[in-house]
Amino acid sequence: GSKQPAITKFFSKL
Amino acid sequence: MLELRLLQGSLLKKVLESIKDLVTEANFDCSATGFSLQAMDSSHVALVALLLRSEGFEHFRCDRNISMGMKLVNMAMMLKCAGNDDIITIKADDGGDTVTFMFESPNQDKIADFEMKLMNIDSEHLGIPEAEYQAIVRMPSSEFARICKDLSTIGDTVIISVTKEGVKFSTKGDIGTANIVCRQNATVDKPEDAIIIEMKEPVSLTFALRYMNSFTKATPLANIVTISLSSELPVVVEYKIAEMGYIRFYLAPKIEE
Repeated sequence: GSKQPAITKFFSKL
Repeated sequence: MLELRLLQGSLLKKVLESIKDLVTEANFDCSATGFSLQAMDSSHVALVALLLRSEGFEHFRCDRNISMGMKLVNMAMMLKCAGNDDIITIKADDGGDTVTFMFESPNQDKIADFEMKLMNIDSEHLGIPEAEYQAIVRMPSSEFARICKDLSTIGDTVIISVTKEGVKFSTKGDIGTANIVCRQNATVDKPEDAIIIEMKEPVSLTFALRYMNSFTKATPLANIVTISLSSELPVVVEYKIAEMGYIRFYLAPKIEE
């Protein structure tokens, strides 16, 4: 199976 | 005080139609730069970034930076009441809890005011760093929409692979598999029909078609879509909004467990 990572894993909070 | 007059009101209608199913509610930010939005879908998998630059408005008054929380289906409902040729003006008072959309028919014989309640939305703003992409594909937006729609009848995910041969979109499902290869064709009569591939190195990534199909709702905004790919980075699907700015969708690639 494959997993869908959240977009928040790639971009940091400002 | 905020007053933004957009001669081509249909652009705003199309923007809302393209994001209202992906994002439920969002803060629209207004500053000297322009009218912008950054929002994630409810599952925090996809991110949309919109910019309509101030220069693109016929009149742009924004006395102080303002953030207006709106429910997008409601905003889309109101904007649907504007004619396609209407001029749309967005008006708000500093510290007010409403926004007004004014629609003027092209010959000024009909003027409508729609006032919408604003809402407080806690949204986290993410920093999107500039990135180098392994491959950038420019293609007709209608072609990309067609491919995503066709593949989603077969499977749930699309593998986008860029090699020097071209860009390949593949899927598989219970009934079988599908592969669509588009070759670079820069020598077409009309530039908007061209497929241009800038490849630094080959790349192959898997994405959920459900999100890709949602992004293609922005197709009426631009003839060309730009897809920027790099392993370990979210794909960027960008539609340029004529003379004004862009709408960009970000989606992380799926990873094998």
